[in-house]
Amino acid sequence: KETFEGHQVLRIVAKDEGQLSLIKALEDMSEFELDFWRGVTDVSTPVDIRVPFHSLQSVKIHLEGQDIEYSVMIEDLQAMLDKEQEEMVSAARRPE
Amino acid sequence: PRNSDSFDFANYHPINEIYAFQDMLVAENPNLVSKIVIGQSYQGRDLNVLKFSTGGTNRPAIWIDTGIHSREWVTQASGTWFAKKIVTEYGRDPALTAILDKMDIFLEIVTNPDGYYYTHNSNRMWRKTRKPNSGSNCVGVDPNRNWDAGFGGPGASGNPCSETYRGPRAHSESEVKSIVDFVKSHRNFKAFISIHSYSQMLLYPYGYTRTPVKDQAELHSLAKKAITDLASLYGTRYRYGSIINTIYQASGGTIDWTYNQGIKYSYTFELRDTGRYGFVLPANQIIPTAKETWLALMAIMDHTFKNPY
Repeated sequence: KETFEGHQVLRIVAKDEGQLSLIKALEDMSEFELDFWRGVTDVSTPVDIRVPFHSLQSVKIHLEGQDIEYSVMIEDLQAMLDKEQEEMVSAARRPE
Repeated sequence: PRNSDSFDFANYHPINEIYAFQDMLVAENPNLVSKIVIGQSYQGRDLNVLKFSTGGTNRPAIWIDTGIHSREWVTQASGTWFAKKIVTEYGRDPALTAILDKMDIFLEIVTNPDGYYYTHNSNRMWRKTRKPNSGSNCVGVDPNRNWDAGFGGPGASGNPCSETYRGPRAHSESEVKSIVDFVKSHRNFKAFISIHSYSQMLLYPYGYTRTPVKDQAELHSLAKKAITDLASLYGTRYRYGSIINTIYQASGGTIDWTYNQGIKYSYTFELRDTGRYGFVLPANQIIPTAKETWLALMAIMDHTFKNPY
């Protein structure tokens, strides 16, 4: 079972079209193994990207280097998935 | 659960439980609901469609699908809730009753069953189908880039490792081809609504070209009505417009194909985004999401019913 320990989901907001292009360019950086949850649309719409633990530092440095604002939407994806799983299991047991 | 009343709509369920729920609903409502198997997934799972019909032959029909992107769990959960809502509201809600007295509703709750099974057992974040790609270690095709509408154009990837891989050819995925064959053989679909999550949008064609659809004005105004009705419940704000103008260029998309087949009321939803959970929307959000979406669905279905073409 694939786990997502330490994966974060970053919510990125571009200030202008230039920054939007820079965020779009991340799609081609396959070494980061990014998963775009919400793709690049326009300046007013945030972009959400799941970043594997091994790429976190590089991606954050990359964004900060370009002065692109981001926030951490999900701190630890696996923790959230574990909670989801727990809820499913307890819901399944409830009728018993 | 012993019956569909005791099904827990406020939680996520694995595929076997959703399939069992569908069978229960059919057994409990034999004069309203039937199950049609329109094909098999790559791994051999049935592609089940619930048909809600009060009689007649090949009546004008409305299609709703959820879960073509398997990790968007709130969509399959909402689809399950919609199915129950249709049977409980028929005979009670005058608008739905009028629709079902003249039209059929088809609902495919688990449109990508292999992917859905995989999200429960191997990779919660899986989006695509599960068919291997020859010459690549990467598995699966994005079933929302696999339709014969601008197939292979910008806004889809030719790389099997991409999340938006379009596949080797249009309709290469049985999950897509089965719907294509069903829609073509039915020939009387008047609305087609494909449901995704998340980013709170209601979209109409096109995605593959900037050329506006000839019914743009009507689709735009109906989208506005639908999202206004949706927002009336909890104030959830949706954006609306054509795919290419509202999100980005995307070729090979579902509703571009259905519109080009002559299904005027072709829409795609992106359900709730609380800004905190993405695809991992907590289960306590399922019913509120389904309830508000139902209002928008009713707006589209009612308009379709009242504006025959």
